[in-house]
Amino acid sequence: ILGKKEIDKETLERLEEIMIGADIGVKATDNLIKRIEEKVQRKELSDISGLTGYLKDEIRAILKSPQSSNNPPAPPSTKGEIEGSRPYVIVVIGVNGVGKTTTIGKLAHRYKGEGKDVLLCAGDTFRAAAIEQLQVWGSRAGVDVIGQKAGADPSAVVFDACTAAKQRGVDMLIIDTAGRLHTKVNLMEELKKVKRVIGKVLPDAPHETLLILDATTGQNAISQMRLFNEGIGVTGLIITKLDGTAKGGIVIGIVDEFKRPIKMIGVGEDVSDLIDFNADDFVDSLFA
Amino acid sequence: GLTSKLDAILKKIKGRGVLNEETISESLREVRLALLEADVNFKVVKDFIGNVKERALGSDVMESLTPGQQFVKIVHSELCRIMGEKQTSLHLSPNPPTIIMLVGLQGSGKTTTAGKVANYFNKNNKKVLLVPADTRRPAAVEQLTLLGKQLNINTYNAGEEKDPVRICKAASDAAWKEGYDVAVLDTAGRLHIDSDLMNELKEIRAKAAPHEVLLVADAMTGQDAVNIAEQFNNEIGLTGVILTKLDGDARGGAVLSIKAVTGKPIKFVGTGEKLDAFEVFYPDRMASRILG
Ligand SMILES: Nc1nc2c(ncn2[C@@H]2O[C@H](COP(=O)(O)OP(=O)(O)OP(=O)(O)O)[C@@H](O)[C@H]2O)c(=O)[nH]1
Ligand SMILES: Nc1nc2c(ncn2[C@@H]2O[C@H](COP(=O)(O)OP(=O)(O)OP(=O)(O)O)[C@@H](O)[C@H]2O)c(=O)[nH]1
Ligand SMILES: [Mg+2]
Ligand SMILES: [Mg+2]
Repeated sequence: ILGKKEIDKETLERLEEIMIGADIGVKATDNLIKRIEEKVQRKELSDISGLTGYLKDEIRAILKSPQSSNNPPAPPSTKGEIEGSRPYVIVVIGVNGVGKTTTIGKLAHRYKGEGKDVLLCAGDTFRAAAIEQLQVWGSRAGVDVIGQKAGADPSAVVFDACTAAKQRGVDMLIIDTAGRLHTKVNLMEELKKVKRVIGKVLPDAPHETLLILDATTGQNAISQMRLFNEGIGVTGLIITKLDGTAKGGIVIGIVDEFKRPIKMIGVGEDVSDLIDFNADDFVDSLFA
Repeated sequence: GLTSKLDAILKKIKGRGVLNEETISESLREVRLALLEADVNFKVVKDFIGNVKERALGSDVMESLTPGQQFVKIVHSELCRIMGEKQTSLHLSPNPPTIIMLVGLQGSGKTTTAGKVANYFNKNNKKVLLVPADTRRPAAVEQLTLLGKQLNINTYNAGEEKDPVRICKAASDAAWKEGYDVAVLDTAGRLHIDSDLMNELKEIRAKAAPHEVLLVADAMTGQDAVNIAEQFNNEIGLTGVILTKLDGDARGGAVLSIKAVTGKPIKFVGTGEKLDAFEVFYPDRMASRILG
């Protein structure tokens, strides 16, 4: 990427531009550049190839660090497997338009394909045709969708869905929520109420609260993570729209600060465009 | 914020005369930091800092009692200069209907914005037709139709037709025949690097002959804003931009990137999910927001 042999000021500036251009952010970029400068000072790094290798290792390490800590129980890997955490409940949250509903359609397709019994909850009762949109995804995946009329109280729909999931003995319940800006206090309160209602019906649920982040988002993603996490707690991330030109580098700072894993990435609008997060591939594409 | 940081820097060197290359560099670094944190693209920041440097070097910032404030004033006015004059409205064609085409990335807010644009003209007693040209996304046609119902505005019914190009052409003809003042074309979200879908937009533009082609862009977009705006402008040709989701806490530096690479005016901003959350773009307010 840099066309020269040794590490000088110009090299580091060019590297800084690549990282900032990938939305890694000024602070996270500075930290990484400082570590490189120290290594160069101590003669532990002296040429370009060693440099990019070292940088990729550092970033990979950050992205892999949460895997070993505070992970929720994994979803049941076979139909009807784990008695204790059935139904396994996933709540999907995030700001407007990031890809929550579409991602749920993809998740339903994936888990159904693994032989699991999946139920969906149309928890977005606000936005025009949100329920209809999830119903289309439900029929594409071959799973049922629990919903009420538009304008209903989202907590009431979630209550219905949790009760139905329990009664039917399904393996998984995935709950769609309305997009909301993290700065809207009343909407964050609504989300907290949804979480309380889930816990009332299914005591150890939700098992997974996934924050969906759009790969084209810049520094605001940090604020989104912070407020959603403070609000109801985020257990994992899904980064969507990585099939575009945005690199999604903002996740590095987020994983470093909040220590939550990136579970999957969205790479298109079709039902199968959801793949497990791979730190190696992600880091390679950052510098591609 | 930035003003107090610059105050601290400049007060240190007060009494050493006018600003020169070396005394200005620390201040420029702070401005650069503020803009990058606001998501302005790093290439746009580089050019911008170059312009600010020229203006600051020739200025009498150091004569001021509040040099930080003076410096920020230069930066602020330079931002406003780039972001353009305040737009008062979308101009209606003297030969109705005025066809307005909305384009942009997935999830940026096009369908909701189509409702807002329709509402805006409807409130000004114009006869508006909403055209759902997204036949791809599940329930997209229903979404726009519902918004039309909420506003008591007609939505074009394409019947069995699924080709967006034919839909837009037919709707455009129908709008003219039935005496509409405005027709708003809501297209499907797409990637700027999807050549088939970008060609589809070119065809819609060729067949439906819109007077306005507006890029609907999300205020929280990061560095990628330059790529998106450049591609849409180069391939389709834009007449303006609408920035959405400004009711959040994103600094919105993407707008500077978009304006810098396309030169096209920011016509409106979206400030909420409701259909009346639609305002004229004020460059000076945006400049203050970007600087934090
Ligand atoms: N290219 C691409 N588009 C995606 C991806 N994920 C979702 N989308 C598209 O993004 C748009 C928004 O998706 P939705 O699922 O409606 O997003 P949402 O978060 O549920 O939106 P709200 O409920 O309105 O907040 C749709 O056009 C999707 O097809 C992805 O990974 N890649
Ligand atoms: N808070 C806020 N939300 C907005 C604004 N504009 C649109 N939205 C929301 O953003 C989400 C996406 O809006 P859509 O209108 O479906 O976006 P779109 O561009 O048509 O999406 P695609 O057709 O899938 O590309 C919805 O939840 C809207 O309510 C805004 O100005 N502020
Ligand atoms: Mg949704
Ligand atoms: Mg749409």
